Amino acid sequence: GRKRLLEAFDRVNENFGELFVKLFDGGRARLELIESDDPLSAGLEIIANPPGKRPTTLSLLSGGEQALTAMALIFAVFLTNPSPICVLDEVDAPLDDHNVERFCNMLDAMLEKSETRFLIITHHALTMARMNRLFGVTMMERGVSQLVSVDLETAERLREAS
Amino acid sequence: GRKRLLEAFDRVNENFGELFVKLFDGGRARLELIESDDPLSAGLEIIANPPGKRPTTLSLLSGGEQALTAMALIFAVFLTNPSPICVLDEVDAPLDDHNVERFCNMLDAMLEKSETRFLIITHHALTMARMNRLFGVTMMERGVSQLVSVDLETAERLREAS
Amino acid sequence: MKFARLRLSGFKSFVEPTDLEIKPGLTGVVGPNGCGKSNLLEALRWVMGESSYKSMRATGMDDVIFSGTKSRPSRNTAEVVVTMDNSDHSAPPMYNAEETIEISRRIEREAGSAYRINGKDARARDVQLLFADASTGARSPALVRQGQISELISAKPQNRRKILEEAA
Amino acid sequence: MKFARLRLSGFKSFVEPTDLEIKPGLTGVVGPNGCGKSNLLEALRWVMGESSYKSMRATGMDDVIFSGTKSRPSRNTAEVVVTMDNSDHSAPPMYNAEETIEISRRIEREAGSAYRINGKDARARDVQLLFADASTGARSPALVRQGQISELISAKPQNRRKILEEAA
Ligand SMILES: Nc1ncnc2c1ncn2[C@@H]1O[C@H](COP(=O)(O)OP(=O)(O)OP(=O)(O)O)[C@@H](O)[C@H]1O
Ligand SMILES: Nc1ncnc2c1ncn2[C@@H]1O[C@H](COP(=O)(O)OP(=O)(O)OP(=O)(O)O)[C@@H](O)[C@H]1O
Ligand SMILES: [Mg+2]
Ligand SMILES: [Mg+2]
Repeated sequence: GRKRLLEAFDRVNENFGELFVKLFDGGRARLELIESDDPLSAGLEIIANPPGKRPTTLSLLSGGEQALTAMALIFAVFLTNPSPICVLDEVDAPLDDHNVERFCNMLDAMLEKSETRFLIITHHALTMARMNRLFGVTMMERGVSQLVSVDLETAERLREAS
Repeated sequence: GRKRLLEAFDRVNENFGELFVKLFDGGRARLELIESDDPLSAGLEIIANPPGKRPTTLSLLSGGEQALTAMALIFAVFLTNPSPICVLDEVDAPLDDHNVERFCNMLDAMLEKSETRFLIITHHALTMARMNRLFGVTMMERGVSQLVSVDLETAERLREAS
Repeated sequence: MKFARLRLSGFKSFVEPTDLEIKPGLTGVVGPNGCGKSNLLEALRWVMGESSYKSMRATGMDDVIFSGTKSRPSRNTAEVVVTMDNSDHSAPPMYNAEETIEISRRIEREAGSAYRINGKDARARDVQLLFADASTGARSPALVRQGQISELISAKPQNRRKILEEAA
Repeated sequence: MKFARLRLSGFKSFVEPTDLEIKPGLTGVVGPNGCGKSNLLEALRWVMGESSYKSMRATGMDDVIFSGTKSRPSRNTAEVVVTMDNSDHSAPPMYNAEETIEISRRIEREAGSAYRINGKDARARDVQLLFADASTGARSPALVRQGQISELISAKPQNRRKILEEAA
C-alpha cells in the first residue's frame, strides 16, 4: 500500500512537472508529501513557479495560475492510467485567452497519447473554436433541456440566448 | 443585538428579493434563518427559483445561477449601507454573455443609487465594453506589475498577451 | 471498451428522451447558464453507480427525477442508459462476448435504483466494478465537476493526497 | 469621503511606485493571468488595516513585500498610500478639517507595520475606525475577493449568516 502510493507519487510528479512546463511555457513545478513521514497519512503540497517568478505554494499563485496548475495535476494523474472518457466542466472559466489556447493545446496533446473521448463544457468562444464538434444545450421550454448539434456560428448565438 | 440582526435580515431580504428579480428578469428568491430559533446562532439559507423553475436551495442551482444569486445577496447587503468603494474581482467568470449583460445593468443601477466608485476586475470582453474607463495591468518585465490606461481595443490585445 | 452514447430520460431537466453521441476527439458542450450542461455529467456519473446524492447536487436520490415545471407535471421515474462499444473486446469476461454493452440505471420515487447490464438485472457493485475495470467510474479523476478545481486548490493537503490514491 | 487614489510601492509585484486613480463610476481592471490585478485589491484592504495575512494569500505579513525576481533583488519595505477626497467634510471630527486625507501603511521586514494619517503616526485601530466610520474597511462586503462568491455558495449556513452581521 505504502510502496504503491510512493510509486504513484513519483509517476504523477514526473508527469506533473512536464505538463506544467508545457502549459506555462517554462517555469517549474513539483509535488511534495508533507506533514507526515508516512505517505499514507501525508498531505500533498504543490510548489510551483511560472516562468520568471519565484517558487511558491499553490495558494500564493494568481487565480488563473492556480487553475492551470491544478489542471496539470489532474492530467498528470490521468496519464498514469488514461480513462476512456474525460469530461471537463467549465475548467477554463478563470483563464485568460492566452491560457485558454495553451489549455486547448494540452487537450490536443492528450488526444495523441490515448483513445480517450473528451466532453468539454465551456462558455469560452476560443475553446469552442478548438473542438471537433459542438453540442448545444437549450431550454426552449422553461425548465426542460434539449440537446442539439451546432456549428460554431450557432454556438455563438446560443451562448448569448437567455 | 438580536433585534438589530432581525431588522438587518428583513431589510436585506427585501433588497435581495428585488435584486434577484431584476437580475433574472423574473422568478423569486428569499432568505431564511434556519437551524436555530435564536437569530444570533441561526444559519442563513437561500431559496430561489429562476423564472419557470421550481424553488430550490442555492446548492441545487446551476453554477451561473448560483453566482448571480450570490451577487444579488452581496448587493442586497451593500444597499443597506452603501460603501464609498466597491471592488469586484472576477465575479463574472461563471456567467454566460446574457447574464454578464444583466450583471452590468445592475452595476449601472447601483451607480444611480449611491456615489460608490467601482473597480471591476474582469477577463470578459462584454464587461470591459460597459466600463467608463479601463486600466490594464501588465508584466512587461517578468514578475513586475505596471498599470496603464487603456482604451477598449488595447484591452482586447492586452487580454490575449502572455 | 469505448463510450458511444448516453441516453437520458426523466433525469433532472432532461425530461424527454435525449441522446448524447460520444464520438472520438473533442466534443464541446455549450449553452446558457442553467440550461442543463452539468446535468449531463451528473447523468454519466449516476449511471456508473454514483451513490452519494450530495455529489449530485441533491438532497436525496429522488431529486434526480424530473420534478416538473409550471407547464409539466413531475415524473415518477428517471433512467439513464450508457452504451459502450466493445468491438475491441476489452470488457470483463462475463460481458466480453458482446459487441456493445448497455448499462442502465433506473430510479423510481421512493423505491430506489435498479441496474441492468445488457438487459440482465445487476447490482450497483457489478456496474461499479465493470467501469473500474475499464479505468473509469463515477469517481474517475478524469471527470472534473464544475468547481472541483477550486476545491482542489483550497483543499487541505491531507484531502489533496486522495487524488494520488486514485492513481495508485 | 471619497476614494481618490491608491499608490503602491514595493507591494507584492508592484515594486515600482504605481498610482491607481479611483474615479467616479465604473473602472475596469484587465490583464492576463498573474499580472497583478488581485494584488491591487489586496493592497487596498491592506492599507485599510487588514490584519490577517492568510486573507492576503501570504504565509506571513512580510510576504506582501516585493520578494524579487531573476533580474531584481527583493525589497525590505513595502508601502501603500490611499488618498481620500474629503471635500464633503464627512470624515470623523479629528481629521475633518482637511480637504484630502492620506492614510499610509508601511511594513519593514521583521519589523512590522506602521500607519500614518496625514503624516501623523497612527495605530492600526485608528485606521480601521476611520474607514468603518465611512462604511467601508478591509472586511467590507463590497470588497469581493476572487473566489469569494464560490466560498459564499459552498459555505455552511452558519458561516453565511455572518454576511448579515455586516449589515446589522
Ligand atoms: N430534478 C429536476 N427536475 C427538473 N429540473 C431540474 C432538476 N434538477 C435540476 N434541475 C434544473 O437543472 C438546472 C441546472 O442545470 P445545470 O446545472 O446542468 O446547468 P448548466 O448548464 O451547467 O449551467 P451553468 O452554465 O450555470 O453551469 C437547474 O436550473 C435546475 O432547475
Ligand atoms: N511578495 C511578492 N513579490 C513579488 N511578486 C509577488 C509577491 N506576491 C505575489 N506576487 C506575484 O503576483 C502575482 C499574482 O498576481 P495576481 O494574483 O494579482 O494576478 P491576477 O492578475 O489577479 O491574475 P488572475 O487573472 O489569474 O487572477 C503572482 O504571479 C505572484 O508571483
Ligand atoms: Mg454547470
Ligand atoms: Mg486574480
